[in-house]
Amino acid sequence: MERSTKSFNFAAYHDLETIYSFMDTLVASHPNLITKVHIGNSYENRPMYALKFSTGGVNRPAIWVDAGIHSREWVTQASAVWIANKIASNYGVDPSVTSLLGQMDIYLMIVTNPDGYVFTHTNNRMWRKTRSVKSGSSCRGVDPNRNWDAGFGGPGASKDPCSDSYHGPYAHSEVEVKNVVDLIMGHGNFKSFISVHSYSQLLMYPYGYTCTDIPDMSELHSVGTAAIKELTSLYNTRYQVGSICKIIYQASGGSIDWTYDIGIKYSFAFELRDTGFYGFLLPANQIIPTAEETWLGLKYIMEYVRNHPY
Amino acid sequence: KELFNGDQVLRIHVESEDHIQALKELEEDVDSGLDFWTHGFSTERPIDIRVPHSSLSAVKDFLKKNNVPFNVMINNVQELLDREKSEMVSNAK
Repeated sequence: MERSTKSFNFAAYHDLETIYSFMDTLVASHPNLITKVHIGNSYENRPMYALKFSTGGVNRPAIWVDAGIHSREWVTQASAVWIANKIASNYGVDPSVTSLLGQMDIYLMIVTNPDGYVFTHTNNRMWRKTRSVKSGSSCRGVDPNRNWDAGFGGPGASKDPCSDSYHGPYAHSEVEVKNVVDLIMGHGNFKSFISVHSYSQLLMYPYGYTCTDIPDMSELHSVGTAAIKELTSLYNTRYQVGSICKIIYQASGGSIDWTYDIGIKYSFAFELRDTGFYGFLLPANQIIPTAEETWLGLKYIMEYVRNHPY
Repeated sequence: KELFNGDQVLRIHVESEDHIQALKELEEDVDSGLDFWTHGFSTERPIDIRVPHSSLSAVKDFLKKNNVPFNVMINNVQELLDREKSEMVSNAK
């Protein structure tokens, strides 16, 4: 049977197998633009893939986008599927996307925590962490967004393996985190790192592990504010912009703090919408509107990064 | 498969430092199995907590005793999950 992304239902939640199959179809439909990069395997040995959008060149400056590091935030994986298709279909059509990909590569990781995602489909819809086993504890998993080497083990992360915000035994202990770290370090030319979460409608920049302002705060705040203006223009979804510590709470070991500290200036974290008081159970008919508005914000940040090389 | 029958999501509106202290107490009570959907306590934004059915009355009593305002945002989490599941099955078909 001929495979086509045209028949894919973007307005539905899908299991890991279907998402991975969609990625294969997308790559097959755009062989000159997209490659599937196997960045390693998860704790339970599932492959982890990033889609690399590239028009050529060697080690071009790149933008990283990941979704689903907290597995129960299903609208993020679903939005990332839609966004992958949007980038692919807009290349050669939308001058902005075409120009962006003429200068930079985009890496998009749709399911950053595959074990957790499968677990949310099979055992516990509310699962947020990885599925690694900890010796001496009957509780499994680490919060992968408390496991990065940025103020690791500090305030806003739990040392209790049973907690949903358990930071893990040491920084980068989770193979899912380590795989991303290795790719970012090995590449060495990422200019932006954007992590997509869901809940509360926020666009955040570093820091989370400390409430100290970053040196680039003023620039990142203004980029974030402009990005949210774009996002809001579609459905008037209300967002707040600020540093993690100032607009939510102090949280150590987060990914964008680590990326900022290694020199990736344009580090942001999205918290997508929950306009209907459904939390992680956002109805599937809101996937496309969420993805559409997120894309506008994301595109603004990407364009800004392209226009402001450093 | 873990079920969430009768679990509710409470939306809590923090208005004072006393409320924050009360919530910190709740957070430390790991035996209640509370699932904080939003993190960090401030008067700026509401806090959403999934409360297992078995802990509901104790948690509500605690909040009332400490005058912490709240409302029930999701009445039965499992109902939403069942709806989500049946939608997925239908979409898969």
